[in-house]
Amino acid sequence: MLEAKFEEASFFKRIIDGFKDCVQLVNFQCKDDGIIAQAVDDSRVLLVSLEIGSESFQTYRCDHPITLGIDLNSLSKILRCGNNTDTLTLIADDTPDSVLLLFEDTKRERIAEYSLKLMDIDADFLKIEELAYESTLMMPSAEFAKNVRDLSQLSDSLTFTITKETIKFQADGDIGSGSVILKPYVNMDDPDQSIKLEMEQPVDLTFGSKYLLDIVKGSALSNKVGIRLSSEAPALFQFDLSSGFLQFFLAPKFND
Amino acid sequence: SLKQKSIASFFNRS
Repeated sequence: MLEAKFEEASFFKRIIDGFKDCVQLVNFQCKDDGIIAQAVDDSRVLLVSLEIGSESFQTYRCDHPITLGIDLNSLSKILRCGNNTDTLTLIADDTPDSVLLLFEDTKRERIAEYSLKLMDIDADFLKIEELAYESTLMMPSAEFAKNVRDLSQLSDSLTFTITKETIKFQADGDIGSGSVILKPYVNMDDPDQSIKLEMEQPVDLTFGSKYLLDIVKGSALSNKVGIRLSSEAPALFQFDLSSGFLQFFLAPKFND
Repeated sequence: SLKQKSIASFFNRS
């Protein structure tokens, strides 16, 4: 039996909105310590990994591991039916063919109940090992999203160049070129606005704009984004939850 | 020219 109650339905909606545009069919694995999900986009370039720890829920109970195969388009339709401040409880039995979504407005004693049919999704679960990264940066997610959206207008590829004291995002396209250069910066009043850089090796990597535009949709989940880069591994973009995270692993483009 | 790598080439199936 799974009974997982979010204090606010909007929290789960923001998580789903954070990755529903790049993957559609996702297995949510529910265990006693929370819910994890993993999916690769159709072009097999972007891997999404989600972990919602049991502490992210108001109450959480899962006494038997179960997998919920969900079409995110269908789930989104149902999530739009709830009000943001409703509580949302996910309920499923041990061998479910559907999951129940219960929206409750505790002030008004209004209850809305939806049932979502589950799917049998045949997807590989990839083993994500701890990778060694050459550069790690942490920056405000809104600023990262703006840079990606601005520069993506110019080119279908963006280049990230990290040197000792400098982060450079660059686009070179048919209509022209653009770049944004950032330096590490400490904001004492609002630490989330700071930019931190840890560089072990300089990095110069190019990514598809299309995928970066999908990744920055995760910005609604956290004020900060952690970006880990290595010339030998996919880049990791991470948005932290109060307990858990939404991670995107993006394969770079390489010189042929 | 630049070629897009696949993500699967970096991770093993478990």
